[in-house]
Amino acid sequence: LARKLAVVNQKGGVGKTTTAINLGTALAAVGRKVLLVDLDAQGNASTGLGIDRAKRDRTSYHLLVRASTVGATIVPSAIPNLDIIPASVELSGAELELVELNPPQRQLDEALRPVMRDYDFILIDCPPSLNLVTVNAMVAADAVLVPLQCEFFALEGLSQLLSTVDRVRRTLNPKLEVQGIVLTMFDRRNRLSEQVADDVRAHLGAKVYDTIIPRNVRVSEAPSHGRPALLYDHRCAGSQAYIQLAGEMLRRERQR
Amino acid sequence: LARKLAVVNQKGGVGKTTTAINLGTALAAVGRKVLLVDLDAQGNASTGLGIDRAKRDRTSYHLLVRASTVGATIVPSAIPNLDIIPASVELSGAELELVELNPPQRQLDEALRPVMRDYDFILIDCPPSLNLVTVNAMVAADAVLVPLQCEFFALEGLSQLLSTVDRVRRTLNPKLEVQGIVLTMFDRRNRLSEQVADDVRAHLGAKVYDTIIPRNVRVSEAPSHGRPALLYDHRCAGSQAYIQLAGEMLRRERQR
Ligand SMILES: Nc1ncnc2c1ncn2[C@@H]1O[C@H](COP(=O)(O)OP(=O)(O)OP(=O)(O)O)[C@@H](O)[C@H]1O
Ligand SMILES: Nc1ncnc2c1ncn2[C@@H]1O[C@H](COP(=O)(O)OP(=O)(O)OP(=O)(O)O)[C@@H](O)[C@H]1O
Ligand SMILES: [Mg+2]
Ligand SMILES: [Mg+2]
Repeated sequence: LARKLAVVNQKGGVGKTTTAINLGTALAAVGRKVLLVDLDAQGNASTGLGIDRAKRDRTSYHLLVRASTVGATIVPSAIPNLDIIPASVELSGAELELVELNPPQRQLDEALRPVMRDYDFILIDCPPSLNLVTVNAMVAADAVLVPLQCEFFALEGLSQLLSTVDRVRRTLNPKLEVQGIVLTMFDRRNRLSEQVADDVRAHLGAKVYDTIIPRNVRVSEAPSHGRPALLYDHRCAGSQAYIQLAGEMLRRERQR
Repeated sequence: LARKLAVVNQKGGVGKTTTAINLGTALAAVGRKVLLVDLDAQGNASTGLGIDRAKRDRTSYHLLVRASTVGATIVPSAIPNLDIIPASVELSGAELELVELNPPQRQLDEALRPVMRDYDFILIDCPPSLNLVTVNAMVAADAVLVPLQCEFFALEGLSQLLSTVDRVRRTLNPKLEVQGIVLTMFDRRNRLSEQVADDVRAHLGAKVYDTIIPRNVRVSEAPSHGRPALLYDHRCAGSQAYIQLAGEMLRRERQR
């Protein structure tokens, strides 16, 4: 049965999409079958995996509002073992439509049931907010993976995020846990990065991955070629870090 | 009468809050009376201006859902001529409450009317989405100011943002225009920055500010001290760029 992870953080630009794409690719590269669900109206995960706008016919929006079966939304990516459910702009209006469905928070969970046996991992890339779309992802997920940019504003939002996870666990999804916190865009030259990393480890200890994702320009160039960093330049520091992260994640999953 | 600018971009982490805080401070420093409205549930603009969590009693959330007068929400900042309406976490649920008010899109516009004569500029810091809260900001505003990070994913979202501005102008606020696009986190060492800047100027010409905000670590350190970069280190490249941006903005406003 697929292990479902929601990649969440309401702070914008912290590396959610980049982590979902590259971690997904690294897991697929070691033979795990992976489904990436793009839940962000911007559709960055779909673009980063080279899915043409023309192929985003049936999307995660249609899935959420029950306008499509999950089978009709799944598109293979250029990477073996990695499929994606693309996103579309209609997602930015999804909150007001979800609220009319019953129950509004469980639409994604129910919609993904038919494909649970087809994948080892389902990664859900969330938008930068704690709205009903993100809550749907947290209800469908077994755990949350939190990319955390090594910056002050990103640190400030962490307690709000963790208390939302607690609330969803208490009221909607008792199995939901924090799978891990991944430090991203770490810059060795910048004292602030070090301070944030130390601060987070002091508060959250073993929940914080050992693997740190460095700031690395090749990572931000890759999406303009429609390819994950792992394919665009697998030798670069960013790609190597995501390969290491996948390894550490699989170890954590075995020890569960 | 105050000139109202909504600082918008649904892409996360592009420098909306940093621009609202530092542009607001630079305008206040040259004698303009400025009100900063923090519309993001994360409350980063409130923190970046050193507003204690304890002082965020009546917030922009209360203003939106008509639970407070505007006068009761305004808090002076440590900077002369700069006031702020702080944000609170309840904003992440505001969309579902706004929908029950009539008309849902004009709540902020109506709420700000009583203070229009008290300020020269009102800057509205928006959350990273195109939801009803951001639409409220676009309906209240005379123009939008768009911070654009010099990265590929940020460029991808620009056309969606500009078509949303067009839609709001056609249906809700005929005066709404694009005041300008500010290139942020520009890194001279990174070819991608140059490519994005050239691309945006080719498409949008004079709408793009001449002033470019460089990536500058002092800018990202300032919020942890609760002070704008202009006060934390006014000689750094980031602060100087925001001072220059304020000057260019005032020139644009005079030429209107
Ligand atoms: N390790 C890295 N090194 C350099 N750039 C990075 C790295 N990770 C991500 N980026 C870049 O930083 C920007 C933000 O990353 P990304 O879009 O993945 O964040 P996000 O959290 O998904 O954003 P949003 O909140 O808008 O969904 C992107 O332009 C991306 O290419
Ligand atoms: N010119 C700059 N140089 C270096 N760091 C910067 C610069 N501008 C902003 N930052 C940092 O980048 C991060 C993102 O900026 P900011 O929070 O202002 O973006 P935002 O668009 O308001 O994000 P959100 O979408 O979450 O509201 C912050 O940690 C900020 O301190
Ligand atoms: Mg994203
Ligand atoms: Mg912000």
